Amino acid sequence: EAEPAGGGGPGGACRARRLYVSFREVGWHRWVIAPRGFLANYCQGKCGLPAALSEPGGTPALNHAVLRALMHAAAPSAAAGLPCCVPARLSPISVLFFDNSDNVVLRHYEDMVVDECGCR
Amino acid sequence: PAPPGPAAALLQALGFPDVPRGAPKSRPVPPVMWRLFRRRDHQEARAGPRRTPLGTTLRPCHVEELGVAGNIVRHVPDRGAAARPPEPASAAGQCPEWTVVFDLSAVEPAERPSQARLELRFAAAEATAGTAGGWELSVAPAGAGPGQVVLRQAVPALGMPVRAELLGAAWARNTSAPRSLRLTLALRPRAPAACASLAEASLLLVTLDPRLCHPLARPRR
Repeated sequence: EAEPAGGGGPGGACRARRLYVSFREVGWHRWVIAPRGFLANYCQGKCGLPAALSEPGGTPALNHAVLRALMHAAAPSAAAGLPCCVPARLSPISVLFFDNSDNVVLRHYEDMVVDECGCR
Repeated sequence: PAPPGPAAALLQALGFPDVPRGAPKSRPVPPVMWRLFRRRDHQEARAGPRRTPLGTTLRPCHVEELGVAGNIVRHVPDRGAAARPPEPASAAGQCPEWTVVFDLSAVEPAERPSQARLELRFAAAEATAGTAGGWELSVAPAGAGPGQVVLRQAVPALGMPVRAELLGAAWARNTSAPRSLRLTLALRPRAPAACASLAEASLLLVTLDPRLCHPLARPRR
């Protein structure tokens, strides 16, 4: 279940959007004990200026993405294009499931949840 | 047979050699696995009433409750239970031995075991509950001669589960898990008393997959 891309389609500034992954939807509910799903989220939005300047929770800093946004503002047809809206901070989840040997398994998966997005 | 294409890659990324069959009907989820899950489940910890205490951060690839490195915990049932003959009445004298079998074929060769905890539950019998002097548990590879005991452990009482660490005893540290682990167990009373009856045996196996976690010996930056 994904949040409708706010701000008129994939528009709006780069930010994390809600995306809930239901294990039932993907047919894993028969062997995944818990959780029933999880908030994976995703990144979407423009990385022009000033979005590229606004690091989540931080002060604007000059970096590669800002330079590319500046270049794009000065010469939109330049090949480099705009920076990308990508995960800036991720967190793990743990899944409890049955494997094919009837073992009960708790497995830890890194980088499964998008907490913050940024322009890169 | 694993499905073709992206589904196979996805299952492999999840650590599944083939398509999961689905929950076995008769397999309840052991309480220890629920406890470990709730402790690890970040989102529940973040959003739910069971928040991790402020300031503590759960280390990746570490099982806090067991105090060992690892990103995979398996609760492995004893395959030998079905084949075990009904035990003679708990007569004193020569107590029975039990053979337990743990199927470890699901453990990948790259995984490094960090804990292999044998857990035994004995049938509650008033004749054995409060045996003076306690008991001695011995563990040997199945089929080995009498002098091949790899672990001896004093057991004060049988009311609680009896736990024994097998890593370093029944199998060498820093080696891959065997495909299956077959052990012969014996529990002898220190003072003449009725024999105990084994109700359930299981193995709690913690492994660390170095492909997904920093190697154990990695120096801190």
